[in-house]
Amino acid sequence: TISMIALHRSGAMAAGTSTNGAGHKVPGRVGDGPITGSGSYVDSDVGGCGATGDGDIMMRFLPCYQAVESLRRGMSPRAAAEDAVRRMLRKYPAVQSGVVVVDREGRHGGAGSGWTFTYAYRGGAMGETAVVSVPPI
Amino acid sequence: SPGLPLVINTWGGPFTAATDAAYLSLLEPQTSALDAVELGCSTCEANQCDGSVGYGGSPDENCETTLDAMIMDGGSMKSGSVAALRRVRNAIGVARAVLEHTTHTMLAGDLATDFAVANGFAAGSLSTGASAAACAAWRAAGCQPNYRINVTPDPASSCGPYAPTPLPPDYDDDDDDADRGVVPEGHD
Repeated sequence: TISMIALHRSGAMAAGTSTNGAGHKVPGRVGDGPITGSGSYVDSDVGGCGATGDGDIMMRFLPCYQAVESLRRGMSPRAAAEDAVRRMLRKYPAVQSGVVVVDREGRHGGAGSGWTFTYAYRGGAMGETAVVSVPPI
Repeated sequence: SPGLPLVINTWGGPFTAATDAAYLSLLEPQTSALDAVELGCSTCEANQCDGSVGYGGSPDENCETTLDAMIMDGGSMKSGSVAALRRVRNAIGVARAVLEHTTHTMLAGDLATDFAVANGFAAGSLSTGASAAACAAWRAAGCQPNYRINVTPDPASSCGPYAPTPLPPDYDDDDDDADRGVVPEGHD
């Protein structure tokens, strides 16, 4: 799954997700990707979020909606990502998840569970994309 | 923060081609944030990234690949999405068409495909030789792992077709997901 957030120079933000879902799924199954607030979420006044992982579980928690609302309430991007992941871990200790959060200023952080999650970013005058590796909670 | 503009996305490796495409597009003054997200995600769809995005990946029990995608405008909070999209490769493009050419939020399945075709998207099989082979190998291995529960024949050892079995009186659905091992290819 790719979940992406873009911040325009003007401050406008957008987010999106694209995936082919889970392998060997029951025909007709839909995951978290197209669910607003689960696969991704964005509010240009606050920030944005992208997620990946076990969509059958993640879509029950709307982790990206939760993370952006946590940003709105003053959490840092990393703390907001961790909070969203911990909410899932409390009910599903084995869940594989990855959440990346960015605020409207471009500050970012991530959290994951069940695997080493990575995310990529490129901004400002960066000559190449940087990849951040996030150990599992 | 490295400063604006900025693009950030899940995963590294092959996904960085999407990051680069979206970031470089934002250096052009006419490109919007929505444009950048659509371009980045469609780059991943075309490249198939790690196999979890785009055509030819994650075949279902019937060996068909279907796509899910969503795009959201952080100013208007408007969102467009497609779910279980069949036979159209550019899922994020169709999601943007839902956003820009309807007042709905999500279209699904065959009727989402009809919408896509009516909006100028090409239709064709999403299967590849690799996805067909992966599905054939899964079937040859007794359709393991799979996502069926409370059905007969036993989904832990047999392929379908399956029929539902009555749930025991002390059935507790807390046990179904929490104890399930998450298979490597099982994630979105």
